[in-house]
Amino acid sequence: TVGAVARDQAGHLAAGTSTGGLTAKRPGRVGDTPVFGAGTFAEDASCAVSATGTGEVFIRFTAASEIAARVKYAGQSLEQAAFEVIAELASEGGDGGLIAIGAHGPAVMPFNCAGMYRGCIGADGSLLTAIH
Amino acid sequence: MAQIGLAVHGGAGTIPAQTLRPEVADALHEGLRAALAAGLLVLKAGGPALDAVCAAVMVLEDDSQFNSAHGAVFTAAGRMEMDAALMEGHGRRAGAVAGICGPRNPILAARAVMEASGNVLLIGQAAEEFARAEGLVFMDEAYFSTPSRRAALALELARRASGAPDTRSDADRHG
Repeated sequence: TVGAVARDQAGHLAAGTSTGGLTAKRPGRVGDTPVFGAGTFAEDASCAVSATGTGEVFIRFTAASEIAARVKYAGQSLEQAAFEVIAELASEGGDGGLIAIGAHGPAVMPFNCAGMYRGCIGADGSLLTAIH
Repeated sequence: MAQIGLAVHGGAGTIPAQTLRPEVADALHEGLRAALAAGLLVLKAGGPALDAVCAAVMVLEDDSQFNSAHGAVFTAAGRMEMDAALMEGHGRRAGAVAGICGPRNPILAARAVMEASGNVLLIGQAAEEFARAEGLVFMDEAYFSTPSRRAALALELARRASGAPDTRSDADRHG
């Protein structure tokens, strides 16, 4: 699974996710990628999210819109909301991670497994990538 | 003017640090940087976040290191079924496809659904026919598969047949 989130000069957000699913999956099985509010979500008033991991759990717990709701209604920072949701998903069997960006500030990239292929642009425009 | 921002991911899992060979790690970093560079180019030129996301995801879809499009994994039936989704924060426009194999860039099929179908989600063969009617580039199934993904399928099916425990993490299976 791959994904991207972005904020443009006008302050608008967008999220995109694309996947081959999981190895040897049941034919017809669809994970969280095309389920808006689970694996992919974008709303200028809160955040843009793209997730990767145990799709069934990210769907049942509406991972992406859960983060957006905490930002919008609970006044949490994007970082706090994203890291808490990813941690809570781990206890429900949801391995994986996500990237998210809000109306202001840097992108966040929490994950609850050993590693996530990820990258973001720094405030100075540098390209930062990481695996573990 | 807002400060531009961009992030990408290429999947998650128990990526074994000790056995990840340096040249493999370097190639992965290079793939992620290429995606960031493509998105950043759009944003620096004043382009919309939607175009930056598409540009970055397309680079990762074209890179066989990552599980999407070129480099997608196989189902238990030995086929490939891809899903993709795109959402715009300004007005919450959204488009997605599921269970398709054909469009070289599934993220562009999702965008076509968002911009030209009047729907939010299209699935299966009808989604492929819609994407073809919208003029998207299609590839043969062989383009999407790679020897390593085929080997992973064979290994997993052999494990299931033997009844051996599945030691992979969920993220590995999904990532």
